[in-house]
Amino acid sequence: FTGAHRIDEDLYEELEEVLIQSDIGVTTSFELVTLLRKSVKERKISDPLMLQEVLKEHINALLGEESPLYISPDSLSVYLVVGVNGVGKTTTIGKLAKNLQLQGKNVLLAAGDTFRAAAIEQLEIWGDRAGVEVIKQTEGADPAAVAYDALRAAKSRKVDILIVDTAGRLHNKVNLMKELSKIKKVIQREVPEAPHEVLLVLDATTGQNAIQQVKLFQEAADVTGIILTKLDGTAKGGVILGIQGEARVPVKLIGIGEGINDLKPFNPAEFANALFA
Amino acid sequence: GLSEKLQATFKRLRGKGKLTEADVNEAMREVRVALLEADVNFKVVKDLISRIKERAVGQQVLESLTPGQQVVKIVHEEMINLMGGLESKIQIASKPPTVIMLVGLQGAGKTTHGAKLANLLKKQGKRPLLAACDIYRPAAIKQLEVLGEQIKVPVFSLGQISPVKIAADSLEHARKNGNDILIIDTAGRLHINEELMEELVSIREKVQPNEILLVVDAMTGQDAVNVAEAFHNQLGLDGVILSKLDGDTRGGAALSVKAVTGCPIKFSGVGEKIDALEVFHPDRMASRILG
Ligand SMILES: Nc1nc2c(ncn2[C@@H]2O[C@H](COP(=O)(O)OP(=O)(O)OP(=O)(O)O)[C@@H](O)[C@H]2O)c(=O)[nH]1
Ligand SMILES: Nc1nc2c(ncn2[C@@H]2O[C@H](COP(=O)(O)OP(=O)(O)OP(=O)(O)O)[C@@H](O)[C@H]2O)c(=O)[nH]1
Ligand SMILES: [Mg+2]
Ligand SMILES: [Mg+2]
Repeated sequence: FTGAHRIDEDLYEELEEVLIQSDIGVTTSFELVTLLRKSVKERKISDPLMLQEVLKEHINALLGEESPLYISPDSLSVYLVVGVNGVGKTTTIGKLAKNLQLQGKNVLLAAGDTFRAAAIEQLEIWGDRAGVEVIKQTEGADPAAVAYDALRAAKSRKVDILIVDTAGRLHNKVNLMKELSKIKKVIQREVPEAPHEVLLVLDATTGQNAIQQVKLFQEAADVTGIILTKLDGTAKGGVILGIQGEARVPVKLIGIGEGINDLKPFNPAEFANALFA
Repeated sequence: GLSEKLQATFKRLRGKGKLTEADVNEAMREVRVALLEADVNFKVVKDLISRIKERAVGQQVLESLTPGQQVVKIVHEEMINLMGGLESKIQIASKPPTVIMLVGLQGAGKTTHGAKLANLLKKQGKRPLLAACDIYRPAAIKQLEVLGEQIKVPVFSLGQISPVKIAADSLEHARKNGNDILIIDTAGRLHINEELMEELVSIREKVQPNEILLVVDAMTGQDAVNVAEAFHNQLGLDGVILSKLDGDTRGGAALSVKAVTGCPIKFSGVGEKIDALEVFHPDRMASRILG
């Protein structure tokens, strides 16, 4: 499309290819190109260079506005971090803790992954790096009990934000999703408005299965936001567009590296631009 | 799934003699969508479709199958051709130890599968040694040590010093201690990180692995080809382990990775537990991808 001289079928096909290769999905890509064709007709566009811009417009419309994390102005905010295995939950919590701590917030972490080898130690190192404390029990303990403990500690220490880490779990494992619902219930019982955010961490390299992940995590724990990680790689994370078609969950943050500062607010326009970079 | 869709496409073709190009084109649209939705890479789908088309056009509609079934059969066969046969052998070195090196993106499942492989080989009567060469991720060494303890396999570690030195020393240690298998766990990294890819090349030069295995998350999308290609071009892969196949992803990445590297997928990771390792079955994978 950079070298095209006129708008023709080849150009539309080329653009559709870019969308599909960004993991936007076949159906959503087709729908976006259909919207594009409509705009071209309605606005009588003849310059091929305009096509990419109009397409970005439609993508931005689908993504909506920037959506910040909810922080209660005068009481405890609880964030529950969930997602499938290896997507970056624990690392993201470390980054988020540092970020909030720099904003002057008093942050506490809960080592809710009591299953995986060295999961608690991993979060403790991040807590140390971020300068925040970690509530933990022994490996093998009931994660709901850890969450409960952490909530009591958060309330008694008058902490601003409690972030609860959970074990990675595949969304098709019914017993693990039940466990997650239980953790959420325990949190709700202790603090009625909590969790204030249920953040689903998605790996940008994930394909269409991300849609199923959002659906099932939503069912089990009412997801309020998505954190898209590993956008520093070559994957575009286009699945978030397909997700908007199925479940309106805003992408709130993006992970762009393994360092403690590699977390940014999600900006729809930047994201749309990156698709064509 | 795809079979039903193709049956519908071909409903009006019962009793016809041959599959015409028009018939096949319509079917190819369905196949293309099915494969893309299963996360098979766009370019891999294009090549596959043109090969399937070639075989399907002009085919005599067999007595025993409907035209839809016939096309599905061709699609299935072409996918299995592409994915290669059953090949789960770890090349055992003529002079021990056999050195296996695990590489891949962050979070793919390398550390877990290093332990799974060690466990499998130990059950087969081998004496494996695990080497902790991830010095970056918090508690990575601890993670491997905990897993090693669970399966009673020794873990060689020198703390957070040069991974190349740890690898070299672990080989030395394996030889001295009669370990006939050395499994090197490396840090997750991006294929576009030159420095970290260089580190892998250095490790390879130092220990001359018999097997360099790329661990790939089964839910990887279009990016699978970029990753596999880069790792293969820079390191030379001997095989792939596809992890997290206990999920419900269709797993098109399997086809993409095989198509772009030619490397066999040797194992399937089917769970978080140590015994959740299976031989990779190309025919089962083809059915799963088709949906
Ligand atoms: N390049 C890159 N790597 C990341 C990013 N976020 C996390 N990682 C890496 O991804 C790997 C997995 O991160 P974890 O934080 O352990 O992921 P997790 O979801 O907690 O994993 P489980 O608890 O095992 O399910 C680590 O190597 C992290 O350093 C990111 O934004 N970019
Ligand atoms: N369900 C399931 N989970 C898996 C499988 N393989 C690994 N995991 C999980 O995926 C997560 C990441 O596994 P790791 O072994 O830490 O991945 P890694 O590639 O070593 O990660 P880095 O070292 O950070 O790059 C952990 O939660 C594992 O338990 C699998 O086959 N199935
Ligand atoms: Mg974790
Ligand atoms: Mg690891």
